[in-house]
Amino acid sequence: RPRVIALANQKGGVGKTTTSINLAAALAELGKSVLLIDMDPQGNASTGLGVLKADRKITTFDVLTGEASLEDATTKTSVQNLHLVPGTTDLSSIDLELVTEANKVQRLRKSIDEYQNPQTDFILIDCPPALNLLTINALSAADGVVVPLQCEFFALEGLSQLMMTIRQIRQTVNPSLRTQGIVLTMYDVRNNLSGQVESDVRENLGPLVYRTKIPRNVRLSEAPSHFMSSLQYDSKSSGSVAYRALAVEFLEKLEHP
Amino acid sequence: RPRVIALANQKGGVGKTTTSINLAAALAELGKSVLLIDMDPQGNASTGLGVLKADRKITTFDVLTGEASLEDATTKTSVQNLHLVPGTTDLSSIDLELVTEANKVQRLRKSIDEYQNPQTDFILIDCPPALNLLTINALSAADGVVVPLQCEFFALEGLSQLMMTIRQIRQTVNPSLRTQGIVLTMYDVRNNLSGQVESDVRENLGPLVYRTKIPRNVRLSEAPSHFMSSLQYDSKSSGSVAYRALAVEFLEKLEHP
Ligand SMILES: Nc1ncnc2c1ncn2[C@@H]1O[C@H](COP(=O)(O)OP(=O)(O)OP(=O)(O)O)[C@@H](O)[C@H]1O
Ligand SMILES: Nc1ncnc2c1ncn2[C@@H]1O[C@H](COP(=O)(O)OP(=O)(O)OP(=O)(O)O)[C@@H](O)[C@H]1O
Ligand SMILES: [Mg+2]
Ligand SMILES: [Mg+2]
Repeated sequence: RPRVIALANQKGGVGKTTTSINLAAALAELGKSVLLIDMDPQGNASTGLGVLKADRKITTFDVLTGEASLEDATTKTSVQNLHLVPGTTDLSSIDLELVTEANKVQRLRKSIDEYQNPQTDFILIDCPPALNLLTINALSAADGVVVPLQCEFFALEGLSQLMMTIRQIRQTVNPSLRTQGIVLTMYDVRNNLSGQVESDVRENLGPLVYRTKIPRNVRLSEAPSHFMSSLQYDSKSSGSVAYRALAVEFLEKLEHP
Repeated sequence: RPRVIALANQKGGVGKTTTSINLAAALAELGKSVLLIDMDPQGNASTGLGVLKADRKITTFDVLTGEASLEDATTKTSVQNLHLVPGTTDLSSIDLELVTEANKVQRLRKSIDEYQNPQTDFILIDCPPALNLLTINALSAADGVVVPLQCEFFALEGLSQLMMTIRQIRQTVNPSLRTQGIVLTMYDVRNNLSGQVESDVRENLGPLVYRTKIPRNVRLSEAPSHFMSSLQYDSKSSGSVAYRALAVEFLEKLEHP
């Protein structure tokens, strides 16, 4: 069974999608077979990997409503070893769609349990900026959570709420759920705030925080407009180098928790 | 009746809260009486104005469930002429709370219609990063929407979806809803992306886009950790200057649409 990792944080704009795309691409570059599931109605991960609205025939919505299997919804991307289940704006009405269903928080888990593709090493899930049914489905299906944390005050404020939700999911529907790690994003050496947030988080959460920090790097925000991961768009940029280092550290930590 | 303005954009981290707090503070400085309603479960607007979790006795949740009036929930802030209805994490379960209620999208509108405070000039509503029941309530109650738009590719991708939702609300529950204006945020003169997004948006949406741009300015992201608006924290910073200019342009545009 592939290892399932959710990229989650209810704070908006902290780098969930950027980390999903580039960590997935870096793992694929290391020869891992990766499936990225786009659970966000905005569909940014799908666009960022070049799967545009017209190409999204079967989506995560169809998987959650039981209309399609994960295999049906899986599509190739321009990155070797990386496949995608595209997102869709329909996802924002999933609550209504599943209102009469029992066990609506385990729809994704059920689909992953039935997934018949033994070569897949990792399933990554890009979550929307909310602790809603979509994110709860992802956390219920995941083995681990990677939390992108922007080095800003508001982002820090929401962290305890997220950790609490992860604990609740572990105590109820998913006993094996672990916080895999916290990755500092948009780190800007020029501003004190980044340094303050870093020392605050390392002091309180210590080993949970990856050593690798993702710097603020404009190439990371340019890449999606070319429908590429940053690793393809500008391989030597500081952003690409950091995501490759994160992939190595992420794998190391899996081996030696 | 006060004029009601929603700060909305389902894309996360684009500056909704920062614009809510600082536009409200700038209008208050110009002598307008302003009420800010925090509709986000994260409660960032409440924290940013110094109303911490322990002080949030009656919240937006109580208003939406009909337990309290707007007057009951209104609390002072450290800014003269600016009052707040605090947010709470309970807001993320509002869907469940109102599942049996008819007319659940008009709960906020009903509360504002019953609001007995004729001195209030403006009600601003800070929305969460989703087109969910909370944002729909805000749009159903609002006269106008101010859309903070981060100068990034992913932020641009979501704009058409937001404009479509505003049109749908206007055609169904709120015929007087208008897009008041789009404000470019985190504008960085050093990077091409900001310039590209600006020319793209001004070309397609012309007069809807405010002339005033909010620059990327670290003082804006430091202010909330001191529980102050940027205008209080660093009055002469480029961010504060920009939000004062935005308030003047916002009022001008109201007078001469
Ligand atoms: N390290 C970085 N340096 C510079 N820009 C970045 C970096 N990481 C992300 N960005 C940009 O910042 C914006 C927010 O990032 P992203 O969309 O990945 O966050 P998110 O958490 O997925 O947002 P949402 O909450 O809306 O899903 C995007 O425009 C992205 O291109
Ligand atoms: N012009 C700016 N310059 C620098 N930093 C900014 C600016 N505007 C906002 N920020 C910072 O960027 C982050 C995102 O802004 P903010 O929280 O206001 O966005 P939001 O749209 O309300 O996010 P959410 O979608 O989570 O509600 C915050 O940490 C904020 O302090
Ligand atoms: Mg995202
Ligand atoms: Mg906000």
